[in-house]
Amino acid sequence: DSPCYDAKQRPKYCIPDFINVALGQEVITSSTCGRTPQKLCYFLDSTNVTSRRCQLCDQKKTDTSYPPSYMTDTDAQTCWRSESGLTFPQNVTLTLPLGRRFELVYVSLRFCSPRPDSMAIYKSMDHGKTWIPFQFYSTHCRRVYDQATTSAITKPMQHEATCTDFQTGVKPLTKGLVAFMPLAGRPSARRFEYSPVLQDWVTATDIRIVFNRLHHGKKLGIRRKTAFYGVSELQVGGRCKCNGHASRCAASKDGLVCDCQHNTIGPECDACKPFYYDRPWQRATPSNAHECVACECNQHSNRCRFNMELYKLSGRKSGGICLNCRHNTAGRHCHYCKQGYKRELSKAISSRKACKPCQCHPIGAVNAMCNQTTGQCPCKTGVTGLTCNRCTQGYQQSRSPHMPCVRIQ
Amino acid sequence: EVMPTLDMTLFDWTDYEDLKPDT
Repeated sequence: DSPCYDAKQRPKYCIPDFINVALGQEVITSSTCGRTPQKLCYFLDSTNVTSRRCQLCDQKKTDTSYPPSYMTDTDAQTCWRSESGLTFPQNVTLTLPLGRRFELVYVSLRFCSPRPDSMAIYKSMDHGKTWIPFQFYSTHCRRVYDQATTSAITKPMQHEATCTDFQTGVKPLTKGLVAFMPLAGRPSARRFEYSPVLQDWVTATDIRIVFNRLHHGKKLGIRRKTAFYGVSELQVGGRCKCNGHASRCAASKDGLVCDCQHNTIGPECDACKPFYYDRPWQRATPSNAHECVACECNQHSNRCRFNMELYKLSGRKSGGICLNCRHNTAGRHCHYCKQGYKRELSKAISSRKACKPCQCHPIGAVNAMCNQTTGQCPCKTGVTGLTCNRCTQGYQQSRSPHMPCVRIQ
Repeated sequence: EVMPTLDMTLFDWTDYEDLKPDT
């Protein structure tokens, strides 16, 4: 019943379940209010500036604390709050390590403050060593991020971050949403499974969100001194990256691990299992599961390697080369007898007894290498027989091992 | 006519000691 195989047990493209990767994960923040008690002001009503209320944030007490864990807990009402009084270019960062590579579908933030005037989303693909811009949001893209406000995404730039003023408005004053979908508006999104560029674009090990600028001002009714960034829900929707070869990503002592099918292995099913090297590893697509195929060694070897030249020469069908052929066999597929052995035609090539020693006569034969099919040893002059063990007619045995048969005078 | 198999005892191994099979 595996989703990775059809009713006839043929392999098919499969992907793990969609999950909220952020749920229950620890978010590392550069600023959280209340190390020293601070006054923070927020809005009860999303449209009414006069609904402003102020509260003390003090980490010493639970009911006045707003820790980062409130963003990724199951309670959508609890809310993380940054320190207040931040001025541009002071920023606040949220970093969420995902623990492994995921293919992301969205990153969304529900605010319990007005949404930021400017914020950026970055991703890392190397567990936080380097960061790649994912999306910029700003009312002033050029001034804050030195980016043009993008209206449409073209194919050459579909793996690049863009900047938008969408979702940056001060209203709603509370419960506003910023949702980023890395595939939205990208030309190849409909053929995502066939687009390595977009597969790479949505891949991340970590997410970082940087709040660069607050909305504030007298006209807006927001005082900088008491304004803050507040997030009630951070969601990162995605799937374990398993390259179309697993339908399950299960928790193990090493974190989430793909349950690899199609004879693949690796944390992302990104390699072929040992001995399944007859074709190069490939990511699965809906039209071809690209399963890894075992080498054909006729049961004489359990080791092989892949050779690209042979694979190309075979019309991209088979590139495996068997190693350490046993039972006196040889060849890419252990499909013939090694030198000094002849094929026992009554046995199948896969039999352990498919190859027998030539048993060429040590004196009558030129060497010990017989014809692998007929078993005929190479005889010295005047010598005959399959193993070169007799003098031919008209010849008689001599005393010389060098020339064992001489013509009868 | 089937010829007899080579008789190893008939050979003179004096100059071909290295060819002499182990008995």
